[in-house]
Amino acid sequence: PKRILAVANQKGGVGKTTTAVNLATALAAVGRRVLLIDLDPQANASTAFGLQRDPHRQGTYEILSGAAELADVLVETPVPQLMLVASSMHLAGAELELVGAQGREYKLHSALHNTSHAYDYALIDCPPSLGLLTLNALVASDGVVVPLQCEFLALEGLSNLVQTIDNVKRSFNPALAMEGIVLTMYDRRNGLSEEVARDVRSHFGKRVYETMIPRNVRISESPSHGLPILLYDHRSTGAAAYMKLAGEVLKQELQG
Amino acid sequence: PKRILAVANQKGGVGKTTTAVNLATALAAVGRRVLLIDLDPQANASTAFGLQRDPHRQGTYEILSGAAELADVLVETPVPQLMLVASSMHLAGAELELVGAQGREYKLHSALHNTSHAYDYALIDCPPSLGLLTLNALVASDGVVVPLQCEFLALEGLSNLVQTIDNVKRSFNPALAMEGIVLTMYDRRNGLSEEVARDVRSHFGKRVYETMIPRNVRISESPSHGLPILLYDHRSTGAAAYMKLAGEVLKQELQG
Ligand SMILES: Nc1ncnc2c1ncn2[C@@H]1O[C@H](COP(=O)(O)OP(=O)(O)OP(=O)(O)O)[C@@H](O)[C@H]1O
Ligand SMILES: Nc1ncnc2c1ncn2[C@@H]1O[C@H](COP(=O)(O)OP(=O)(O)OP(=O)(O)O)[C@@H](O)[C@H]1O
Ligand SMILES: [Mg+2]
Ligand SMILES: [Mg+2]
Repeated sequence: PKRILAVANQKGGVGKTTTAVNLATALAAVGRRVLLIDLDPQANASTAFGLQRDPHRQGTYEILSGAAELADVLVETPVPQLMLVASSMHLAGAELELVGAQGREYKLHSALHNTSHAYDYALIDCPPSLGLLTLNALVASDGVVVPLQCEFLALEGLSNLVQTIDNVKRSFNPALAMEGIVLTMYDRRNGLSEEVARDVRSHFGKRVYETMIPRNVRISESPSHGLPILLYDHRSTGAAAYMKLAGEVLKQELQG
Repeated sequence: PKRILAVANQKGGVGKTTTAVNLATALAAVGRRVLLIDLDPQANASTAFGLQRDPHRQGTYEILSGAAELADVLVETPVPQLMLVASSMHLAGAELELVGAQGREYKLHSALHNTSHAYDYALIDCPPSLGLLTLNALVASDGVVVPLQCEFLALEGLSNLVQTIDNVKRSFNPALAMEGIVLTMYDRRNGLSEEVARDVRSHFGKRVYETMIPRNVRISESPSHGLPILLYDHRSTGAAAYMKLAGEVLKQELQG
């Protein structure tokens, strides 16, 4: 793929899956060819597209372990131009299995870099930890999109994540950069939300997307219908926000 | 400790830390002697009691690695009768370090079971994964309190967690049982919340606490003041809910 973005944050429940699924859909909606990789053993991105758990389906685990090529495990989604590599329970064992492996940090990198450039974007949905799975995503990526919930506890972990990105850039992947921080579940009626947003913008300036994703119940309903928000309710504030975010990501690409 | 409870769920952001901190406080408020163990490298439970990160403070990592005894690493909290074992960044490395260790699943078990019975309860705040840290918590515990956010994606992972508890019970810790599921961030204006609550109660019946923790902004504000909700705003709906939950946990103990 021409551009690989890891959607990562070790803090749990901040909107990583929601952002990976809906940003991927919004980029596909404006004509980009997109690949979404579910790197979380919870398989929430796979569920969000209506995939039932299937122990026989090959996916992310098989491309990490080398048992299959990327081209063999692609799954269609309800979104034209968007293909998915599904997660499975086997992925939970991958962290332990990879520990002793040769070049353990580069497994995803080699799986993704051997493919043709049939894709403009690949987005990787990461689990809520900084273990070997997320490390593989950071080593394989050009940029990191960091969803940040507008909550105090979510702010706490940001410096760890920034530090980890710097470490990976220095030791494994000099091309890696922070693509941007996206504020999620923003609720303008809630003073804390406002305070966190102000705090993050004062620290990170331009690295924070202008687009904020509002708290919107339609977003949390959409995975139960197996559809991204753009297909579930394209008139919702959530859908509009992810389209606007895609616009900012594309603008950034043009500016290089 | 007489009773050890792991607060666990691999799904991120469901209220594990909030439940561990506030249930521990509520139990201490009614006279129990309580120990709270922060087993998450994010150290959110430590932050919630106002602890700044301190690379020289010993805590959970040192008791897991055997470098210190439990009695040497206890930290006072603003709550009488509640002591804390703090997390640190070193804990992030513990998962990888434990992989090759002898009896790797029993490290926390032996650290907790060598202490005197000075405590009535020990609560363990787990990270959002089913790796070696959470496994250590399950092996060391008598029961598992499972916070469950009233959201569709949170429901998806529940069967994995129940399966993991059964596996640990069979292979490592026959005493382990599901103490109870507590519904968190419940919002009665949101149909999805209601639907998830009904679904969980129909599947798990009595194993779901009657008490539901409402979505309450005072709860999400309290960690930024380094106080549990009972001390930050004892009149809030959040504080009342955690007191009620403590009552149910104590009632369950009496029934044995
Ligand atoms: N803007 C939003 N408005 C309302 N609900 C949201 C929003 N974004 C995400 N959610 C809901 O919040 C929950 C957490 O989001 P999500 O699962 O995407 O986070 P995550 O960071 O991927 O979690 P994990 O750490 O477990 O991987 C989900 O139930 C999701 O549907
Ligand atoms: N009942 C509630 N009402 C409002 N906000 C809440 C409630 N419970 C938790 N929160 C907030 O939601 C966020 C997630 O909660 P918390 O951090 O306790 O979850 P967690 O499961 O421990 O997350 P992680 O998976 O990262 O460890 C926090 O910002 C917290 O303050
Ligand atoms: Mg996720
Ligand atoms: Mg937590």
